[in-house]
Amino acid sequence: MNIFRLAGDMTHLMSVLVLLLKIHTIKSCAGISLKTQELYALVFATRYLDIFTDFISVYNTIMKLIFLGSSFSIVWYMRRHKLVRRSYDKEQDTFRHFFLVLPCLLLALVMNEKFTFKEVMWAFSLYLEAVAILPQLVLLQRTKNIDNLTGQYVFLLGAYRAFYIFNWIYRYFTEPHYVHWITWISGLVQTLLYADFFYYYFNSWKNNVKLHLPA
Amino acid sequence: SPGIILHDEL
Repeated sequence: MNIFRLAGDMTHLMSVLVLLLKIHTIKSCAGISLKTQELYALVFATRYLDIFTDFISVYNTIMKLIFLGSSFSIVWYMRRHKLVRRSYDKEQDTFRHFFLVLPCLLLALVMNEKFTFKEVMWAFSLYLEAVAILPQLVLLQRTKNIDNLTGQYVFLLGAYRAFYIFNWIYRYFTEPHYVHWITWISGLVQTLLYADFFYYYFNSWKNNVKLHLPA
Repeated sequence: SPGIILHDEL
């Protein structure tokens, strides 16, 4: 474990807590894409298949349980909770996430570290995580006013993968044989997808104006 | 076991 990876995991945890806080306290999911939340639940479900078979560390297991629990409970809140579901913007959140899942699955079948069920699922989860934010970014473009919690949520979600990139660089130089092209490329693509959001988020913060993305 | 690749990151 290195400081970059710890910072990345904590930032990722913060993003989830910010979202749960928003949904649980103000009983609203306005501006949040259910499609993205469903994709994240699928990402964790396919990435943490080894949670009970390969023990890495207590930290690793606890964090996996937190990410699995939070992502599925957010989907449950947005689909089932009578108050929260009313604030879900079904008409605007129309990204066909099936068109993200299928290419990722096909790519995982072709590009993986080993052609085993677990490794294909692991590669699938990495490709899917890279694009899972797209429905949320599309929704942000459509809903003009972005409330602070939603902006913070997306910012933290993008920042966590940026920290991970520093972690991969650090591990590449400090650990022999640490080479994971699949992780590195999908992680880089994922971070780049946030680039324009970061640009507008930083500018809104610098000029102290409300965050809004150009149409 | 050598067969499996251990992914230690979240």
